[in-house]
Amino acid sequence: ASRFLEEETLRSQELLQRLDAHIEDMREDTSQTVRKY
Amino acid sequence: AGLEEMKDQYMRAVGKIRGDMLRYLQESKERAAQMIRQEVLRERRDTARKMRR
Amino acid sequence: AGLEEMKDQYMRAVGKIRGDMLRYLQESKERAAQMIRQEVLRERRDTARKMRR
Repeated sequence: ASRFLEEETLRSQELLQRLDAHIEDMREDTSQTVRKY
Repeated sequence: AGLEEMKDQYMRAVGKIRGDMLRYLQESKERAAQMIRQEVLRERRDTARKMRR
Repeated sequence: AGLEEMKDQYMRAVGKIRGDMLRYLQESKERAAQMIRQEVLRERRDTARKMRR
């Protein structure tokens, strides 16, 4: 059971990294759009 | 400049979503940990009862 | 046009976030179900063993 929680913690950290990557991609894309127009 | 402003608004919006997701994940984990604790206690009680019988 | 483009970028990011969250939660549910199955089997075996003794 503690193993389950440990792995959940690991997986949620990976998830958060993925979410942050999406946000960074969006930041770059929107910045490009601002520059373009 | 209007685009810059829109960009800020969108970035803030997505940041709020991130915060909400983070809070939800933490709450889920706490609920799971509590449920596991309750289950362990219940099984110990049940086993003790069976043993006594 | 710039506004349209930015809105698309925002919607795409939100879509990606939502997709990842759903996948994570689905996997959490499956792992929890599996853990509970394993725990129940283990308790039954342990209890049977204790009863025999």
